[in-house]
Amino acid sequence: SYDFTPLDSSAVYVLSSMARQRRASQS
Amino acid sequence: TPLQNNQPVEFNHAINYVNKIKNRFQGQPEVYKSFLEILHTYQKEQRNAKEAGGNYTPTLTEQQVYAQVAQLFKNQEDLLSEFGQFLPDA
Repeated sequence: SYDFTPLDSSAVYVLSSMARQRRASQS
Repeated sequence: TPLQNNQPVEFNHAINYVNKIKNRFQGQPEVYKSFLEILHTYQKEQRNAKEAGGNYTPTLTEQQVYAQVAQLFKNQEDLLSEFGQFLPDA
């Protein structure tokens, strides 16, 4: 289980949107 | 949570990565905090650029983000190369 703070969640959000953007620009 | 179904791979990857960083820098919370700050600055810049509709050039480029994280994660090559997998145009 994960012990995530709101700050952690926002980091996850930024990272995953970066990765999505990266995937979109590659396809 | 609503994200549980059909979770994109990017989301899971990001969760695992954030956990890895938290564990690695357990004794150095300031490193993790700096990492979050870099991410949030990048996000803010991206949002500004988007809202300005091309009339605003982000002051923090992907290359600069990568360079800042590289400095932060020195001697943690695995974390840095994994970060490169998230960054657009890395």
